[in-house]
Amino acid sequence: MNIFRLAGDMTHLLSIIVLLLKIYATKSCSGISLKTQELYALVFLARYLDLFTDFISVYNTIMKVVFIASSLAIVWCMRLHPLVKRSYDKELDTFRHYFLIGGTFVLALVLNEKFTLQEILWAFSIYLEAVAILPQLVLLQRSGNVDNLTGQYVFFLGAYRAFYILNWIYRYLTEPRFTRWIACVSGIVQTGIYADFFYYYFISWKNNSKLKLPA
Amino acid sequence: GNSSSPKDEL
Repeated sequence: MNIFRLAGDMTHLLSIIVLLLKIYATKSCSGISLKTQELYALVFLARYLDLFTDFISVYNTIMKVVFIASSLAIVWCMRLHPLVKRSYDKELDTFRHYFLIGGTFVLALVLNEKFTLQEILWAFSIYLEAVAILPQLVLLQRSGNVDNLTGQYVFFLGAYRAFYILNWIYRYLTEPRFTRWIACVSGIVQTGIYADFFYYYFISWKNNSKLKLPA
Repeated sequence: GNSSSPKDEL
């Protein structure tokens, strides 16, 4: 474990806490894409299959349980919670995310470290995570103004993978045989997708103005 | 075959 990866995991955890806080405090999920939340639940379920078979560390196990539980809780909340589900922007959240699932699964069948079910699902979860934010970014552009907590949620979600890129550089430099091309390349693509959001987020922060994404 | 990378990251 290195400081970059710990910072990345904590930033990731923070993004989930901010989202849970927004939904719990405002009893509303307006501005949040249910499709992105469903994709994240799928990412964690596909990636953490080894939760019960390979024990890495207490920290690793606890974080996996937290990520799976929180992502499922958010999806449940947005689909079934009587008060919250009313505020879901169903007509704005129209990204065809099934194409993302299909495309990334086919890619995982072709590009994986080993043609085994666990490795294919792991690669699938890495590729899917890289594009999972797209429905959310599209929804933010459609809904015009972005409330603070939602903006912070997306910002921390983008920042966590940027920390992971520093972690991969650090591990590449310090560990003789460290290569993890699938995660590295996919992580760079993932962080790149946030680039325009980071730009507008920085502008709004500098001008102390409301975050607005151009439609 | 080639051993896949250890999945020690989240």
